[in-house]
Order: sequence, then C-alpha cells, then structure tokens
Amino acid sequence: GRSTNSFNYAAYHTFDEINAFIDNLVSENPNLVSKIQIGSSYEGRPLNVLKFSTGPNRPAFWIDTGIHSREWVTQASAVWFAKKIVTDFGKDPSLTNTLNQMDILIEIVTNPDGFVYTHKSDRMWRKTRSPNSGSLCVGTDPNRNWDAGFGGPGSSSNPCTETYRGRAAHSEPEVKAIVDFVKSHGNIKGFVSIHSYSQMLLFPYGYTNTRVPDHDELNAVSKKAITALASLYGTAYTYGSIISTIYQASGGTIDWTYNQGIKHSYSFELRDTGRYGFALPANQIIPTAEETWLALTILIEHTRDNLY
Amino acid sequence: LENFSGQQVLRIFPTDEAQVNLVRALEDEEYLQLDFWTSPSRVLLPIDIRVPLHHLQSVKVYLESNSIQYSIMIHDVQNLLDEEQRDMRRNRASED
Repeated sequence: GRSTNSFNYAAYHTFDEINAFIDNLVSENPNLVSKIQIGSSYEGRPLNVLKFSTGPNRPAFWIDTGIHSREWVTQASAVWFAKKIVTDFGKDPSLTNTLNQMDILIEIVTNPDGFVYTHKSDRMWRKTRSPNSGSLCVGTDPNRNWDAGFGGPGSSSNPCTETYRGRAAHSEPEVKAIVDFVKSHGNIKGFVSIHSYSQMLLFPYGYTNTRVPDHDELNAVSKKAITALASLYGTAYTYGSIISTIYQASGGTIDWTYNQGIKHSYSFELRDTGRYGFALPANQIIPTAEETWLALTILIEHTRDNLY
Repeated sequence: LENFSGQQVLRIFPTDEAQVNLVRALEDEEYLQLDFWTSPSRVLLPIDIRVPLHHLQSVKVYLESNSIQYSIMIHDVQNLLDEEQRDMRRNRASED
C-alpha cells in the first residue's frame, strides 16, 4: 500500500483516500499513533479519530475539521497536521514536550456523509445527510445541533435552511459521538473546531452576549495565536468571541465544550484570502495548513502549560 | 454531480445596518435558492452569496436599486470546480 511519504498533501482527497492515509499513518507509527472509531455517521460511515500518545491516562487536546463538509481546506489541513506531528515528534522540542505530557486527538472527517456527498453530488453541501421527517429537505447543520443555547436565535427551525438546528440537541450521530467521547474521556483540556472561511479565530460564546469567565485569557491567547499565524505569509485574521466577531450562533460546538469545562475552546475560520471562498484551489492547502499550525501550536502550548 | 455553470458569487459590502437588513431579507426568499457563503452579520463585513444563474439579474437589480455595493467574487463557480476536479484526477493518476 501507499505510504504517507508519497501522499500528495497539496491535493484534495476523497473520504476513502483520507481513511487509507489514516490507516497508513497508524501502521507506520505504531508507538505514537492509533485510530479510535468514536461512532458511525447517519449513513453508517466510521467516525475516526487519530490519537497521538506516548503514554496512558494523559490530558488531551482535540482538533476536528470538516464538520461543515464543503469546507475542504479544513480536512486537507488536518491531514497535513497529522503528518507534521509524526514528522516533528522527537525533533521539535515543544511538540515533543507536549506529547510527553498530553495526547493530541484529531478527527479529520467529522461529517463523512456530507463530505462524500460533496464529492459525488453537490460540492456545496454543508450539513449532515440525515432526513427530516415531514420535510423534503435533508440534513442538519452540525454546528447548531449542540446542547448550548440550542434552539436560540442564530439557528433555524426550517429543515430547508443551511443553519437548521435539527429536531433536538445532539440528534445527529456525528455530534452525539463527540459528545459521548468527550464525556467518557473526561480529561480533554483543549478543543478546536476548524471551519472555513473568513480568517477568524473565535472563542465562546456564540449564543449569548454574556462574556465567558475566561474571556480575557482566551482573548490574549487568540491574539498571540493569530500573530504567529500571520508571521508566515501575512494572512490577516480577526479574533474574539463568536457573537462579537461574527454573529449570534446558537447550538455551536465550542459553546458546548466550554460549558463542559473545557476552558481552552476555540474555533477557526481558515482562509480564503478573498477570491475563492469554499472553492479554494488545492495549491493553497499547504500554505493554509502551515500558517494554521503555527497558531494551533500557540493554543496547544498554552493549554499544556496551563492545565487546570 | 450538481452543475454550477453560470452561477456567480457576489461579494456584498453593506455600509450601514439598513443595508445589512436588506441583504438579510434575501435569506427568507427561498425561491431565489441563494447560498450564503458568509452570513449577514455586521456593517463593513462582506457578505458572499452564491446566486443561481436564473436569479442573477433580479438579485443584482435588487442590490443596485438599494445602492448596495457589490463585486463579482467568482464569475462562474463551475469553472473553479472543474479545475478542482481536474486537479484531483491528475493527482490520482500520478499517485497510481
């Protein structure tokens, strides 16, 4: 089979190709990388999480991409992150220090049914693919389906809209799988959910104007992170709480994770630099991943050095 | 595979709250089949909307008659996606 050294990180890949990459990365790095299936999607596809670990019972830092399936640069960036981690472990002092204390968890294809649908039917599909009883419209916005301000303003009750919240909080198996995993793991200390596009680094809340108790800390770390990001290619980001930086959004992922006690909860909106939107050309995958990794490193290091 | 030939992505620049609301009102017009790539949120934050070919004219007239500034960010969505598909096929061939 193909090795991860011959994998083309500067190209978009299908769900099957990404899963083959995951299996190759695990088999090439048996002492560092393992695969956990945390559940199955509505259409029965595996929800695979890569675990980077050097010992048992460690606190963990979670990264997920592709919860909105059409945001292809996010899944592609996560593939690059995964290879970067195995390449740099043992060489990069900070990453090595991190992995000697903490695990890193990456769910690359968080919405596989939607992702496969973008390859086979509708490149612009965003939601899950579960049917909605009483409606011809399919799918739920998995970033409005969490039990955090669920059903509030900034999500829709109409199944035909892109921000349809779902029939109930955690109704989507893709969301429920993460909920159950986070609760059973019980020691996740940092959580980043990655979207595109708008070039923003966001932290809770989105469903309310109320400031989170850790607002100042998250704000300061975000500023440091986007400064690191911009140092590579000058990509300008804004940062702040979701509701004050972009708009009100109810039922969002990181509002729920923050309310679960995961203080270091963030969400990225990666590039586009303003010309391509979701159709970002593949030649921008690696630059996007490289600059994002610099910001992620800041978030990971801060979490590592400020465990609670 | 859905075809997006002729569809454009308009980048809209609302200069005040009233204009944000005028663009937001378009979200409720389901018959227009608009796809908001970035949502109306606040003044000076651009709003990107993918517009089907058969509604392009009416959406542009709506914006212009309300003096709402916009530019065409993507002139034909399908052209970009065709390039994306070609790129993936090239990659698959080279990997094979």
